[in-house]
Amino acid sequence: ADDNDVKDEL
Amino acid sequence: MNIFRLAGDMTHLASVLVLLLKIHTIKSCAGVSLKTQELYALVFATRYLDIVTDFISVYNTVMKLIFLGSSFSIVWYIRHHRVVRRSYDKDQDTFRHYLLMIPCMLLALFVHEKFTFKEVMWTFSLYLEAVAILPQLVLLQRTRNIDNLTGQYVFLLGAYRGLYIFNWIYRYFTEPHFVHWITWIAGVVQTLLYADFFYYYFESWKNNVRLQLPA
Repeated sequence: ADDNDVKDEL
Repeated sequence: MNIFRLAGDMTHLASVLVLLLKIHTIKSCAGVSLKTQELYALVFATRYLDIVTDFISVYNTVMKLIFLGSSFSIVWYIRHHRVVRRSYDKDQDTFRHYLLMIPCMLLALFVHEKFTFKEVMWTFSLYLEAVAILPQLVLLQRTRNIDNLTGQYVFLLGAYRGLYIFNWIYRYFTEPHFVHWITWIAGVVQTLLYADFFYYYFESWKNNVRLQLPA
């Protein structure tokens, strides 16, 4: 997981 | 995607459907805060800027379009629909948005992970979502008779936030480097705001009486 992983959340 | 995250998203979707059901079929928005709905529309508009720049998954894009579309159509219904707008409790729904928007924008400008336009907007949306329910909670407190659909709408929204916390705990233990303080703190604050509502919601359910929040 990269540092943008939380961006897959809504 | 874990089960908590999926359950959270489905609960969020259900909350929106309950609200649309109330507005569309009963043609009433009594007890619904336009202020909260406008804040949610702003939350999604600022959070989903990446819908045009990054592709994550079909699920992600479809859900984003649903939340954007539903939040703006709910605002449109309450403001402009010939019948629905007459049921809006304008005199009770007096919370001033800018009291929430300005501090959230200032906080996002100073506390963020990266200082880029998209990132600051995304952070602003997290802070704003955390407090966007406040006008709705204030309106519920002023409403003597909270109808079932409005109560269920707020309950489902609160459940969605609670499930996201379990999702983060799960991801923290299963994904390396899954540390997102800003998201987590904003999310926990948001969930805590529902604590009082949950208490009275379960009390009314247990005692089988109409939901009423103490003034």
